[in-house]
Amino acid sequence: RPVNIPRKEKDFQGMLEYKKEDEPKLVKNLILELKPRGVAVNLIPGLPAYILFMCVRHADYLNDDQKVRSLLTSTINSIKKVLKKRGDDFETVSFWLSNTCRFLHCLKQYSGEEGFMKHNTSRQNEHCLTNFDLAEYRQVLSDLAIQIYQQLVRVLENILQPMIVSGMLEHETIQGMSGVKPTGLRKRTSSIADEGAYTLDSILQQLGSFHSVMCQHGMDPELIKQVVKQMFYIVGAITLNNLLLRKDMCSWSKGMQIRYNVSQLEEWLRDKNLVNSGAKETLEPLIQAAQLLQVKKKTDEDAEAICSMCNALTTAQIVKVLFLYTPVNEFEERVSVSFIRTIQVRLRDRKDSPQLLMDAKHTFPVTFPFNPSSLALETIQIPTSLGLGFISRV
Amino acid sequence: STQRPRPRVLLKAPTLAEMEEMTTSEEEESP
Repeated sequence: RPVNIPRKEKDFQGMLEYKKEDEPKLVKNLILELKPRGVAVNLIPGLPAYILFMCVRHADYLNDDQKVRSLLTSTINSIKKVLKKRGDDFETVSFWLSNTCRFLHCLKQYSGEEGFMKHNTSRQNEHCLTNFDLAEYRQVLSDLAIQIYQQLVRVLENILQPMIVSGMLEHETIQGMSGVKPTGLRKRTSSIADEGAYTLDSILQQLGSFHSVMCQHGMDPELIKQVVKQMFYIVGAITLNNLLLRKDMCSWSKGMQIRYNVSQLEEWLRDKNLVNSGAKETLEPLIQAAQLLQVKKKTDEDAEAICSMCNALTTAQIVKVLFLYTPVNEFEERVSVSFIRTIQVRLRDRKDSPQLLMDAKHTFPVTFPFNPSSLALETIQIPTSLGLGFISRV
Repeated sequence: STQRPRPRVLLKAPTLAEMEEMTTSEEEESP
C-alpha cells in the first residue's frame, strides 16, 4: 500500500497518477456514481473536471497516448451514460454541463497554445501538456457540451411549461383586476382548480432555483446567461401563443396583468445581474401584444401608432389580437372591421412570416466562450468522500 | 522563459457518434 507522506503543496506538479487498470474505477466513482445532490454539493465547483484533467496531464507526462485516449473516451462515454440514466434531472444535467465545459476549458488553458495562455500565471504555464495535442478531443467535448445543453433546455422546458399559462396569463395578482373581466366570458378554471394553480411567483421561484443550481455548479457566467435567455424565450413564446388562441386573454385588463408580470420578470433579471443576457429582448413580442391590448384602436393615427409599435409581432399576430380583443365593459367597443383592414393595408409591404404562433421549441445556438480558471492545480486536494484513494497526487 | 514548446503529436479522435458506436459494440461483445 502506498504510504502518504505529507508534502508541501509547492512540491506537487498538479498531476494525478493512477494505474491503467484503475481507470474503470476512476470513472465509476467520479462520474457514474457521483451524486450532484449528495457528495458533490460540497466540492469546489468543477472538481471532477480538474481531477480528470490532472489525470490526463499525468498520462501525457508519461507520453502514453493509449492511456490518454482511453481516459478521454471513458470520460466522454460515462458522462453520456449518466445523462441517459438521469437526463431528466436538472441538477444532474447542469452539473455535467458545467464540468464538461470546465474540462474543455482546462484542455485549452493548458494546451500550450498561446491564444489560450494569456491569463495564465507562470506556474500555470509550467502545467501545459507536454507531449500531445488534444485539439480533436476538444472538438468532441465541445460537441458533447452542445448535446448536454440541448438536454438541459428540454428539462427546464418540461418543468416550466405547465406553469406558464397559469402563472403568466390566468392568475391575477393586480388587486381589483379580477372585477374587470371581459363581458360575456366565463372564467375557464373553477375556483378549486385555481387553488392548486401556478402563479407568477411559482415561475419566479422556479427560475431562481434553476439559477442557484447553475451557480452552485460553477457554470460559466456566459453560459448561465444563454440558459436564462432560453428560459425567458420559452416563457414569452408560450404566453403569447396562448394569448393568440384565447379570447378571454385579449382584454385591456389582461394587457395590464401581462405588463405587470413582465416587469416582475425584468426585476428578477436585475436582481440576478442578468440584464445584459438578452433575455428581456426575447419577451418583446409579448410586451408588444400586451401594449396592443391597451392602446386606442379607432382612428388612422391609432393604426399608424400600432404599426410602428408592433415591430416584433407579425401581421398575422397583430390582426389576430385585434380580432380577439374583447371589451371589458359596455362603454368600450370591439375593434371595428374597417380598423383591422386599415392595419392590414398598412402592413401589406412587410415581408414577415405568415405564421401565427411562435416556435416555442426554438433553441438559440449555444457558444462556450473560453473561461480560464485562476485555480492552481497543485493546490487541489481530493476529498476522501469521492472514494479515489487509489490515485495519488504528483 | 518557463513556457514549454507547443505539444507536437496530434491525437486523432473519433467523433462523438463514432465513440458511441465503439462503446455499444464493446458492450454487445461483453457477456
